[in-house]
Amino acid sequence: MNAFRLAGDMTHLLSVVVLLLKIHTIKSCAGISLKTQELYALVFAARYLDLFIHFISLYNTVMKLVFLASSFSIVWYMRRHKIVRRTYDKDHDTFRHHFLVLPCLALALLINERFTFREVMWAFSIYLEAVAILPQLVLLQRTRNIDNLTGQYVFFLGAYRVLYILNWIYRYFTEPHFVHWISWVAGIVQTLLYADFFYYYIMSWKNNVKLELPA
Amino acid sequence: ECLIAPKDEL
Repeated sequence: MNAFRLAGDMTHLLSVVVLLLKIHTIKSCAGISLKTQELYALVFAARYLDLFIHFISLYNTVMKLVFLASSFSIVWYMRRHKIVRRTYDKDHDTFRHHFLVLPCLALALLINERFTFREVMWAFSIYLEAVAILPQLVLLQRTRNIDNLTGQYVFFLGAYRVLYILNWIYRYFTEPHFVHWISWVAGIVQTLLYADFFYYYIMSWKNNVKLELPA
Repeated sequence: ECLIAPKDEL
């Protein structure tokens, strides 16, 4: 494993830790989109179908279990926990996330590496992950006071995507057979969605003012 | 032949 991939996985993990910290210790999910969290739970469930079939490494298995458990527990907290769910900004989290699922499934049926159940689900999870951040970005735009943990959560998620692209470039030159066009194209689209957020995040950090996205 | 790499990423 190269340094970019490891750093990418670590920032991904860090984003989950930041979010769980906010939910578990501060008992708040203000500014967090339940729609995005539900999509991530679906993304991991669809992608990690091979969890008990193909063993890659202990690292791989443990990380998959961590992402599955954390994504489902975040959804549980936001829906069922009696204190946390009251902080959920339902009125502003109105993105119709169901409309993202069907086109992604259709695209996965059309464009996949092999027409088998697991490969179609893998492609579906890649496409869905690329757009899963949209409800969160829309909610951020509508939130007047974005708290630091929410900003950091989205920043780490975006950093993870950037590092994965660097990882693919590295692997492309060092591993002759490393070709996954589907994840590359979807990954670049996903990273571009963060560009606007990154711009405002870095500006607010540089000027030492509170993060606020223009409506 | 173009081999597809194993899906070892998360």
